[in-house]
Amino acid sequence: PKRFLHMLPPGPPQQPEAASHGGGSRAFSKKTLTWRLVGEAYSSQLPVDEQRFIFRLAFRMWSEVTPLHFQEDLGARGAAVDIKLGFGRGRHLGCPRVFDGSGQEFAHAWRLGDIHFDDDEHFTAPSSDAGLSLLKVAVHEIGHVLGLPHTYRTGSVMQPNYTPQGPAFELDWSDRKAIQKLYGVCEGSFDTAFDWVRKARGRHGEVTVSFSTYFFRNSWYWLYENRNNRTRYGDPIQILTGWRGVPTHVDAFVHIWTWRRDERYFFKGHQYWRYDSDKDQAHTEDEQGRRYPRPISEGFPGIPSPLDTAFYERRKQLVYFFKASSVFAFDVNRNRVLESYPKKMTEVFPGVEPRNHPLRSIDSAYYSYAHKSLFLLKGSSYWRVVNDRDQPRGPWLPPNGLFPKRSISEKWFDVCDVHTSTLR
Amino acid sequence: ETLFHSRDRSDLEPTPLRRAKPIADLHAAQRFLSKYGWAEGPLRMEAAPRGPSPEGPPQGPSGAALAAAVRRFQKVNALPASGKLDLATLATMNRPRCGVPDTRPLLQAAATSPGTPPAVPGPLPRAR
Repeated sequence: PKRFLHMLPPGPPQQPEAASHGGGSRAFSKKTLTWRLVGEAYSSQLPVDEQRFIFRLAFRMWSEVTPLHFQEDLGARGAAVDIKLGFGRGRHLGCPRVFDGSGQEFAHAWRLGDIHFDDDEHFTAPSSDAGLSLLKVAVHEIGHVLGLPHTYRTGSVMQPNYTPQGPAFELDWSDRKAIQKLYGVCEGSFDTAFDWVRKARGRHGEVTVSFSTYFFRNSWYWLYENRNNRTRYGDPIQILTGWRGVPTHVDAFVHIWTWRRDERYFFKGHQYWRYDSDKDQAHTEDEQGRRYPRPISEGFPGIPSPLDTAFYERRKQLVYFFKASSVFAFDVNRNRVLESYPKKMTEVFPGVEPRNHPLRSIDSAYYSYAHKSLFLLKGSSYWRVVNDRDQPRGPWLPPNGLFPKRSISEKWFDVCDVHTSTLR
Repeated sequence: ETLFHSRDRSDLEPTPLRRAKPIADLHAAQRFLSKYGWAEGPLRMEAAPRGPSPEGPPQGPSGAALAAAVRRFQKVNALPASGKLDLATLATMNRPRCGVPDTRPLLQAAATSPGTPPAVPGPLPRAR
């Protein structure tokens, strides 16, 4: 019983302002938290592996929208584990709060990281629509342990009463913003970002064009759903899973698209890969018999490597390659660098505001079809490039000028890492 | 291990799922309101009224405090805020729910509800 003496439900919030908007208060100061389903408290209703799988998914769902990482820890001493989960009936696990049997109270969470589930309840796997979804209850209780209070907002996972889980149970916008109020938004640089353009034939044979937005970082990637202002549920995913043959830590992606050509290239180090969008894998050999990966110097003579990034300017049919503070304009039809290049990045993309420029070593030059603009990404910031639609409103704006920098997380929301152990 | 005698453990009695006692009377409702943080102060647990008492009907804060607590609970659950324990209110109290209290300040409500240790004054010690 002593163990729980100091584990009372959340006391007066540490940050009074947190209480004022009822938003709860941050419970942990570190970024990676460990959790464990305690061995003496398995449920008797689901296979243990399924219980752990469901908890792993519940933690992952919070990790996909916060800077927090969660790692299952089966080895450390119990006291060292940040969040411990267990099932019990009636008087359970030394907890002062007795469960009441099936119905009414189904679980509770203690501020310092213990979550108890009443095993008299009928907990079920996400695929079932009977009973209480263990996933939904676990996400709710983890929300408490992280510092979120109850809310009566319809659709929130933090409602005190259980509402049957719809077909696609996910954290909605407001729950995301509530937890980000406590732990901040997700920041961080990307290896590259690009829109993948797909052509398809419509019902009447007309060609339709659609695009998907991707962010790549290290060995994983996200698809970003522009219309929903968030990444795809369940991302990030490992690059090797979704992009067969593409290496990790890519430097750049370029889609060369003219009337006669439709080629997609990934660049890393001194090499580049060509991607076969029909077969959805990297080419080992293309129709001209060229084998991949190839040295960049062979396919793009005059271009140095390794690169910082690159993008393809469709109207001029030029690939702009970025390295350090230089920009190289490569003519894809004459297969060579334009005579007047390389140039300084500050010359090609002058800052609209003094001393507000990435200057060198950008991470990505990303043309967004959703925003119809080119963005230079570096670290957690972006600079949007002046385009034709800006000019009428601001004739003084220099062509290809860079607007002052903004935070990437203000434009593309919830692009969050997860612990690598949950990427598999 | 759970005791059994048959090789196939068929005599393992499935633990009868204990059922939570429905919240169906004033006392249970008071416990609920106090347990989940809806009572601002301790709700005095009144014995069930045994007919008219010599000093007349119970007066004072408990009745009013209880009605106010019920009204607060009814409001957030989009029920008519009558302050009375009507069927709809009792039904809402009986819905499956999380055991963490709904409102602040948690400690007072938690400190008086039965089965919870007295509030620990001051900041919570970090060591688990």
